Formats: sequence, C-alpha cells, structure tokens
Amino acid sequence: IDSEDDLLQECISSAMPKKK
Amino acid sequence: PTPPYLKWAESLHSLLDDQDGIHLFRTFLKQEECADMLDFWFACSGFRKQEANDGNEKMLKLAKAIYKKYILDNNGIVSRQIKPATKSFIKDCVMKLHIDPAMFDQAQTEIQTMMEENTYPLFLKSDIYLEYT
Repeated sequence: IDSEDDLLQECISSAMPKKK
Repeated sequence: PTPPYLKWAESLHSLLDDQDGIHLFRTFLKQEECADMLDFWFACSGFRKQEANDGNEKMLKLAKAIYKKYILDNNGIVSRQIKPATKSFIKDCVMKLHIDPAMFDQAQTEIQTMMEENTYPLFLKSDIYLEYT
C-alpha cells in the first residue's frame, strides 16, 4: 500500500509547476 | 509586474500554474473537505505525462492506484463528481488492462469543470484568499 501511495504522490508532484 | 495573487484570479489555470497558488487553494479545499479533487486533477496530468519515459507496468500500477483511491469508492468526493459513464469507462480500461495515457482525460475535465464553476469562485471570495491579498 505504501508503494502505491508513493507512486501516486510522485505522479501528482510530477504534474506540479516547478518553483519560479 | 502583476503580483501573483492577482493572476490567480484570472483563471483556474493561472492559479494552478503557481506553486503558492496551488498551496493556498489546497488549504482552502482541505477546509471544504475536497482537496482530493485537486490531487486527482494533478494525478491525471501526471499520468498523461508519464507515457514517454515509463514502462507499461508502472503505468498499469499507477492507473490502478488512481482508480482505487479516487474512483472506486462511490462516496468519495471525486467519484461523486464524475459521470457514471466516465467511471465505467475507466473501470473497463483498468480491468481489461487497456492502459492509455488519455484514459483519465474525460474524468479530469469533469472535475476541472466542477472546480471552475464551484470551488474556484468560492476560493476567490474566501477569507483565506482575501487575507492573503
């Protein structure tokens, strides 16, 4: 379950804009 | 130059294009108990972006994780906002292992419309936003 959550979290972060 | 918080009021996309804007919007949504809508929206964008560099196995795992967390539970805030036909389409994709980068696009659009019509205008009138400005 942990790894699934990590995967999801990583996916969400990858779509966020980078700090300007 | 226009301060970022004024840009946030231009459109949902301007808000979601700024880290501080996202952070503040998420704080607001958390108060309203619908932060999952925002997380789901970003998960869909992230899923679409993964196609090029990642293998099928990871895509499948991720699609299952998104489905399980946001769509499977009919009482979840995201699931309640997505049309039944859209949900069964995603369920079909997951069950038949038809993993496609665009498989969450329709669901993402439905959630986005919901945010544009509902939570985003509320956010712009909220104490959280007004205090920030």
